[in-house]
Parts: sequence; structure tokens; C-alpha cells
Amino acid sequence: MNIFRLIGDLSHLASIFILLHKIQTTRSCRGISFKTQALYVTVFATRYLDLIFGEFVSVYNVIMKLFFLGSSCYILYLMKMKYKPTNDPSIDTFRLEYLLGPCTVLALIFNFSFTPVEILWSFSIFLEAVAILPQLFMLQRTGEAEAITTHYLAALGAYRALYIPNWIYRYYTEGSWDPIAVLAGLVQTGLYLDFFYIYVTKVLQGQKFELPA
Amino acid sequence: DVQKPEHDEL
Repeated sequence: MNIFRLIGDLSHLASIFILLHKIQTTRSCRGISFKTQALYVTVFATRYLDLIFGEFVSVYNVIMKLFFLGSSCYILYLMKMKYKPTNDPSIDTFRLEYLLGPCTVLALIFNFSFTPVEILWSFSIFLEAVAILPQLFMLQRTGEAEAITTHYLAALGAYRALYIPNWIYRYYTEGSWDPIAVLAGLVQTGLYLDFFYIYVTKVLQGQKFELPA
Repeated sequence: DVQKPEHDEL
């Protein structure tokens, strides 16, 4: 554990609390892509199989994994059941097969061993890298977002961005690196650059999040 | 196979 990893994980936790807070206080999941949230459940379910099949890492690791699995399922429940009328599938139109197909192929090619658990682990890493695309696509379509939604996205983007210095630190202290996680993580962070730019230049200056026409 | 790094990240 190093400071970058810890702050990254806390940022990930914060993003989920911000999202839950947004849904509960506005009693609405407007502006949130159900597809992206469903992809996160898929990511966690396929990656955290190691809770059952893998080796025990730490109590911290187990608790965080259970939290991410539980909270992401709860968010789906809120969107599909409790606040269903506020969820508008007609603007959430990104085609999931464009993500699931390539991630499946990549996972079959790039993995640490050709076993179901390792293939699913790779799949989860690749899918996480692009899982935000339906959400960003939705943002692009509507052209604006509530401030709280942008705080959620910023915290979520910061999480993987902070993993990058964590990997550099671990490379120097442990002497090894994980090419699959690192390359996918760089792509994942890269997808947020546009968003971060507008977030910093507009939302943090107190303006509304609006995409240039 | 490449040597498998520990999957301890979340």
C-alpha cells in the first residue's frame, strides 16, 4: 500500500458515495447512464471472483471488494426499481456490443494464464477501461450535466489516474509491473482528459458543466 | 505464460 493507491481507492469510494448521494437527495438518476453502471457490476463480478478462487490478500482488500460489488448492485436496483421513472433509456444509446466484443477478444489474447479466472480478470480490466464510455456518450448527447454528476465523474476518473503514480512507485519498490493493468489504466485515464479539462476550467470555477456547441 | 503479478489492486 502506498499513498497514491490509498488516495486512489478513497477517491473510488468517494465517487460511489457521491453518486448515491446524488440519487438519494434528488430522488432521481437523471443524467446517469444505466449501461455504464451495469458495466461496473460486470467488471466487479468478473474481477472479484478471486474472493472465492484466489488467495487471501488482506482484510482491506476483501472489504473494499465486497463494498464495490454491493454498492454497484444497489445502484442498479435504484435505477431500475426505486427511481425507474427518472431513468431515460432513450438517451443512453451507446451500443454495449462495441465494448463487450473487443474486451472479450483482448482478454482471450492477453491474460496471465489461459484459465477462466485469469481470462475473466483480464476481461474485467479491459472492460473497466472503457466502461465510462456510455456515460460520456450520454453527456455528449445532452451537452450538460448537473454539478454533482460531474463531481462523481471527477472522483471516478481521479481513482484510476492515481493508480498511475502507484504503479510507478511499485515498479521502483517491488521491481515488477503488470502490463495489462497499466496499459488499460492509461487508456482509462486518457478517456477522462476531455472531461477533466472542462471540469477544471468550468465546474471548479463555479460555472455550469456545458460542452462547447 | 508471463509471470503472473499479484492481483491485489481493486
